[in-house]
Amino acid sequence: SHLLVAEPEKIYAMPDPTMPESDIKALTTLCDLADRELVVIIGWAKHIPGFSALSLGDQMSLLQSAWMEILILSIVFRSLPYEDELVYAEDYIMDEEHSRLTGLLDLYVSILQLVRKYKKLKVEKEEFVTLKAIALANSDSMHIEDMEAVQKLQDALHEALQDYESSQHQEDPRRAGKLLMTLPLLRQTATKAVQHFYSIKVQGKVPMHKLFLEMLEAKV
Amino acid sequence: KEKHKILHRLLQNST
Repeated sequence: SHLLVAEPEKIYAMPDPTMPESDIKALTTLCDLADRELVVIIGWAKHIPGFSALSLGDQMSLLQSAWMEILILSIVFRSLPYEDELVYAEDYIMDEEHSRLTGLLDLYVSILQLVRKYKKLKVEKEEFVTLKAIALANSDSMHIEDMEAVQKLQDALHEALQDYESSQHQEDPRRAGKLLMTLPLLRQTATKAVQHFYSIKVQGKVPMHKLFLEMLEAKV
Repeated sequence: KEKHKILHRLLQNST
């Protein structure tokens, strides 16, 4: 219930109406969106019970490792009601063709694979918010100072997921495991996404805000 | 940590 309350408001991409349509415009819109979402994610993380009790250094390390997984999981959940489209924001929905034109076809294919998995599982909002928090706590940062404290956070979130499943999904005793088994594909997709946006940064054609740059650099 | 100053600042903000 804490995680449901902590869930951020809807976000809008608001593409610049004065800019002519192009791949650069689409990527600029997405990078701006990601920068604003990062601010929201940092605020959200503070509402995860136990997160703020970690050292500031460990809070930073978890977010630096997991931010793209959290961004992608949010896109995946928003896209569940759609067919073969990715809801980057309420006003920014991309289909296969648009993704191809923007150079994001690989990412589109990977994220859709995740969407299909969660559709098949009929994932619920309670499960989605818990998985997002688990992705953060389980981000495998190599720079954790107090692993015991991070393990405690992982255990608490894992327990929340198990409690939810044992009360709401008694018909499938393996449901929690099935949900956790989606996380490797999420990690793989996020790694690809970070590499892709890092190479866009290196090419220097797309303007990027400071927080997005800072987080991209922390991952590479 | 100096390199990650925005993240650091946002985490320290109370809101």
